[in-house]
Amino acid sequence: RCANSAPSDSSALIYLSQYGYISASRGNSSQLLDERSYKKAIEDFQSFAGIDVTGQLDPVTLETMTLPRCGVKDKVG
Amino acid sequence: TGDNRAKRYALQGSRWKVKDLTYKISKYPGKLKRGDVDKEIQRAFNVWSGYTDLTFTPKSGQVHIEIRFETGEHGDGDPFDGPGGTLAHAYFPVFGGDAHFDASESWSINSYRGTNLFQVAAHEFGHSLGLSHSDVRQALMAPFYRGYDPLFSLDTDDVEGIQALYGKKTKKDTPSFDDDNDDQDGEFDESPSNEKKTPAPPSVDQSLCADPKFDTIFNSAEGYTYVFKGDKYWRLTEESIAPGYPKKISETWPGLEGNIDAAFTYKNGKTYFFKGSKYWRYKGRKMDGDYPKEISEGFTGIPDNLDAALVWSGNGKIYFYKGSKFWRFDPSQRPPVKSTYPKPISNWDGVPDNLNAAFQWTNGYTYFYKGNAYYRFNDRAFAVDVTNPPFPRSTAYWWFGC
Repeated sequence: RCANSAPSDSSALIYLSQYGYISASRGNSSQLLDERSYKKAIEDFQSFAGIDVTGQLDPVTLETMTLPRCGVKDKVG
Repeated sequence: TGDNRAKRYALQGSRWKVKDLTYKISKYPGKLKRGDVDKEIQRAFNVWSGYTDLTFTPKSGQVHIEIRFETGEHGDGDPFDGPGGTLAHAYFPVFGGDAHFDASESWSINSYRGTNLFQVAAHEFGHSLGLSHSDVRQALMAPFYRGYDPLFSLDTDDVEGIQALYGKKTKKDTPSFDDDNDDQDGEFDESPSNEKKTPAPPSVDQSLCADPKFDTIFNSAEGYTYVFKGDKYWRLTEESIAPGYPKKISETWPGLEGNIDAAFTYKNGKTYFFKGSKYWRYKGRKMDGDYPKEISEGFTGIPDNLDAALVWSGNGKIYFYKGSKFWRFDPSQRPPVKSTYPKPISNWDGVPDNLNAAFQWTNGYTYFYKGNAYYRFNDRAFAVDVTNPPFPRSTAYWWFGC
């Protein structure tokens, strides 16, 4: 099942991809992402950012995604 | 791996093979004077050279690290996004090491307004040197910008990361960092005579042998080491307790009470004594003004009824200890105590809570005392020294020549 695409989901997808939590798509194709990988990516980000690990795009997580930060990926392959 | 992985720095996997690196600023931000930017950028590099043998020299032409302030798409496929969001990015050594800053940010220097150039630059240069992001929240290499910190200093996580790449600092250059006493590499400990006092001659008072617990220990501006206990004090010599002691505190420091909680001598040459909610300041043996004053008045953010205080040899800042917590006080900054304090004394790996005393001895080491025992602190490892014989050691034997 692809992740549901509420507006926050799509910007969160971009964020998670930009900072290395989801392998970046080529940009010229959209990728099918199973829910489990998506949830895992959110959990990884929450753990890295030191916030509650819920696997959900809760308000704290969305807020943290708006904080000023460094542009380098958190997860470097 | 997994959630229970200890939080710590991360190495990207590449580093520079040379330690003497060069850099240039090819494109400046609009609103700051170039000279100020130059200074802040050098200061940001110095953060890393303070703990390693890395050096950073500005020059023109071919350099290791090129620095540019750019807006939007700027040729590397990693466009900036305007004010906020992404502030800057940098490339790891294997990708060239360059650092790009979003020129649309409101870059500032020594100000709570805008985005602090020095802190962001120091972070980006961590990437240029091979550090990835750390998940230790208070580390410089954490990904999120945490606002201007007038008391900025690298977290031990950052120090461990950069030293994992480039080793510890072995060359002296800037005295403001680790007082790099070669003895600190441990051979200093193999010869216990450095700290072992030769047995005190019989004329020396033995009361501290019977009960070596004391109120506080400090160095005077002249370099003498004093131990306070109750209303008496002793002077320590290189080898033992000086003959002719104890004496009355009030005879030598007129106006000073007994049962002092903590004391230290700051780089201004003045000695501060703390007791209950009050503190005194002395210049040598003379009270330096109208004292006692309230601690809350002169040391805002520091609690009453302290256990110990010292000027730490690692960064020259003043640390206060009480119960299981410690505070860092930097008189040159506003506020002098960051809001993230107090922090747990357990951060000082191996140092116990509920200390009796602490100070930086004339050998540059920092010592902590509790009950009949003491601990010597290794500033670079940021932990109690691992030696043979181990710490804690007997205060009476090693310090009072008992």
